[in-house]
Amino acid sequence: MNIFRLAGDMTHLASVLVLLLKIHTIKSCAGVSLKTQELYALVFATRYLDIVTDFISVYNTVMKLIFLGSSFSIVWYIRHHRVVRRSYDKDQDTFRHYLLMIPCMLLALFVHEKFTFKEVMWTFSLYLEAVAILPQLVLLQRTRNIDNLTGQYVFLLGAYRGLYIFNWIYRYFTEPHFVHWITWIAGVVQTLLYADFFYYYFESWKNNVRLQLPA
Amino acid sequence: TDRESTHDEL
Repeated sequence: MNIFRLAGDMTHLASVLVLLLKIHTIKSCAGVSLKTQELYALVFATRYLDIVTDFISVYNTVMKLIFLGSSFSIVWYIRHHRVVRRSYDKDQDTFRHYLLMIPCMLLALFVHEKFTFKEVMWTFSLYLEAVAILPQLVLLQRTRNIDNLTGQYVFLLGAYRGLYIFNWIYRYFTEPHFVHWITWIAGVVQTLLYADFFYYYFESWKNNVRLQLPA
Repeated sequence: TDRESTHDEL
């Protein structure tokens, strides 16, 4: 464990807590893409298949349970909570996220480190996580009015993988044989997808104006 | 040599 990875995990944890806080306290999911939340639930379900077989540390297991629990409960809130689901804008959240899942699964079947079920599913989760934010970014551009909590959620979610890149650089220089191109490329692509959001997020923060993405 | 893995990451 290094400071970059710990900061990344804490930023990731903060992003899910911000979203859960928003949905649970104000009972609204306005501006939140259910599609992205479903993709993230699938990312964690396929990445943490080893939660019962490979014990790495208490920290690792606890964090996996938190990410699994929070992502599935957010999907439940938006789909089934009698108050929250009324604020879900399904006419705007129309990204066909199946078009993301299929290419990721195909790519995982061809480009992976080992051809085993767990490894292919793990690689699928990496590719899927890289593009999981797209429905949310599309929704933000459509709805225009981005409330603070949703903006902070997307910012923290993008920042965590950026911190992981520093973690991979650190591990590359401190651990022998630590070469994982698939993880690194997926992580860089994921972070780059947030580039324009980060730009407008900092602009709005600097000029102290409401965050608005160009249509 | 045991290959360092990123599977110990979240």
